[in-house]
Amino acid sequence: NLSSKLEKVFKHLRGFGKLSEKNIEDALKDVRLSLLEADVNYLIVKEFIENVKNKAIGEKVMDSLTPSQQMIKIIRDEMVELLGQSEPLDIKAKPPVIILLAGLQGSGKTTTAGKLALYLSRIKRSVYLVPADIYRPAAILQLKKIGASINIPVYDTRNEANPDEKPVQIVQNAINIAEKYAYDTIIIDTAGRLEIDEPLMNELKELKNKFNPNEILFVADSMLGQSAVNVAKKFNDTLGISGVILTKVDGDSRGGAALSIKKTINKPIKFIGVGEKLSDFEVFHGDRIAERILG
Amino acid sequence: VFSSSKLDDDYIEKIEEALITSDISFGTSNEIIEDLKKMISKEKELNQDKIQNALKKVIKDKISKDFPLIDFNNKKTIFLIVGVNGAGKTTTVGKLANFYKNEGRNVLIAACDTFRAAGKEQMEIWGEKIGIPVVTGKENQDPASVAHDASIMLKEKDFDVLIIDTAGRLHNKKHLMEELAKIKRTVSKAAGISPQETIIVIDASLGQNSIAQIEQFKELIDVSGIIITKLDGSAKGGIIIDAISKLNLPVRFIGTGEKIDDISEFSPEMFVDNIF
Ligand SMILES: Nc1nc2c(ncn2[C@@H]2O[C@H](COP(=O)(O)OP(=O)(O)OP(=O)(O)O)[C@@H](O)[C@H]2O)c(=O)[nH]1
Ligand SMILES: Nc1nc2c(ncn2[C@@H]2O[C@H](COP(=O)(O)OP(=O)(O)OP(=O)(O)O)[C@@H](O)[C@H]2O)c(=O)[nH]1
Ligand SMILES: [Mg+2]
Ligand SMILES: [Mg+2]
Repeated sequence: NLSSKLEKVFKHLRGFGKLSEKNIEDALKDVRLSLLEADVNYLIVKEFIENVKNKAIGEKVMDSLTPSQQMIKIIRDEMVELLGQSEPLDIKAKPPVIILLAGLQGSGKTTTAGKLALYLSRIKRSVYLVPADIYRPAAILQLKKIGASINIPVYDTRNEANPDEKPVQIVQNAINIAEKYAYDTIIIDTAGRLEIDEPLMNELKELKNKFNPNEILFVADSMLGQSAVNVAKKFNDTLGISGVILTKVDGDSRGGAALSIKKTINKPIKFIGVGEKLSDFEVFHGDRIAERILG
Repeated sequence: VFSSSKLDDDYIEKIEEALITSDISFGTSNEIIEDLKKMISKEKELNQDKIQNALKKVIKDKISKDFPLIDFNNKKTIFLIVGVNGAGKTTTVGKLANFYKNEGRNVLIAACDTFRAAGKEQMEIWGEKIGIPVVTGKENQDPASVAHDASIMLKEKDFDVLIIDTAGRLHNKKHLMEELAKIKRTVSKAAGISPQETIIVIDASLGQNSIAQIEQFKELIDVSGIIITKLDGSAKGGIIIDAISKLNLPVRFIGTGEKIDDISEFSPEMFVDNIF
């Protein structure tokens, strides 16, 4: 792992007397490789290494009796600081509070809608799930089955009376029902889309402008690669993301996309998905994810 | 993107950035740069086009292996479609079934995702869309038993091709990988032939974990090929360079969208052009 690798490097370097700035740079080559292997974005790695190097020089790692330990601490602290803390959901507003989920295809939005619904129902919110994905085959049924499994009501999108309902009408009708039946929290599941798909990004923008959601959560696969930066930036520029949910963290990916996303849009990572069950949902902890990324 | 006519350190760094941000591994990016240097060292006069073309050729050489074609020589051919959650398997089964139907083959689909909410309904809707029958089971029925029924149908009826959709699963979940191995064994027994193609579906937007996925699926259930999806997105799918050159697996098709015709046979030329 990284700390034993750094120990080896510094042990080898100590053999040649006092450490130099160049020695620090060479030791950081291993860190750079490790971060790239963990899928942290190329330019973010560059900046991270530069900051760590300057901190190391500033904190006189070269004169330290335990340079590798000090180096690892600097690296870990920098990573934890960048990843930030979770923040609570903004659900203090006058009901119904509106939560919108958005992200790439297959990232886990529909499943996460169910997880969020279960999580909020356990803290005594009365949740209403809204299927606004009108494209994917059986997407509406998928959310209905999820709602049924946890006893959460689901808006009947595109029923017999409204077979061609579009997302704006779906959300408006759902809000009307929520107000009528005193549901205090609406969770809107949307279709997966590419950030470079203008018409579909405009569809989301329209939902945001019309309904002003209290939370717009970017649902991202924790296994994303280098393009995570581009995807996150575009979703944030278009919608003003209020928080991030990382999914499939129960896999064995190092999850460097978490750092790429946080650094790029600087919005809190609020939750992580850790499995396919609706109870596989946890609050985000930066220190745990930092450990993973650093391997 | 590149505006230099000699391979100096700045240019090399720009090239490294382009390769790594395409999700090509660090090691392979370095190999590509070393091969590039060798290739152009023989050139007397360098210019930007020559360097660009040499770079494309170096990458193309790595992914242009001669793999045998998919073997349709048996009377019956079976495809087992596998991969992690959300990669695009169900959609790809629909596209692939339609592709082979257009080649005049008699295709049958097995909806063996009996686990995920609306997993089988999603496959059924695809089947209706393309006019191909879909064998299904009840919710939470053992997927191996659905695979068994489909295999019997393949054997006894006039179908040439069976394509099996399976539930998404992360490769580090041992019991789920064993479930997949059991599905494969059940098919071999019931159909009398082992699935000729076990294809892993890889999402182009994912990073280096795709390599771990391919390695694990290969080790635990023996994969014969790859389909990479979502290449219509901003990601370049660079991990397939290692998949082809180091893991020695062919990329059979690429997915380029959510519609039925958004599938095409892999072309090393087009893949490399898309990176730059
Ligand atoms: N292992 C694991 N699987 C997950 C997690 N979250 C979602 N999934 C699975 O990922 C797959 C995709 O989930 P969906 O909820 O359908 O994803 P989506 O974003 O709604 O997909 P689209 O609507 O097509 O864009 C399903 O198989 C889910 O069960 C997670 O945290 N861990
Ligand atoms: N843009 C794009 N989207 C795709 C492509 N292939 C699949 N998708 C989308 O990706 C999402 C997930 O596709 P599925 O076919 O449900 O994926 P899956 O692997 O079967 O998912 P699970 O069964 O839940 O593991 C859907 O929204 C598809 O429309 C592709 O090539 N391009
Ligand atoms: Mg969905
Ligand atoms: Mg599926």
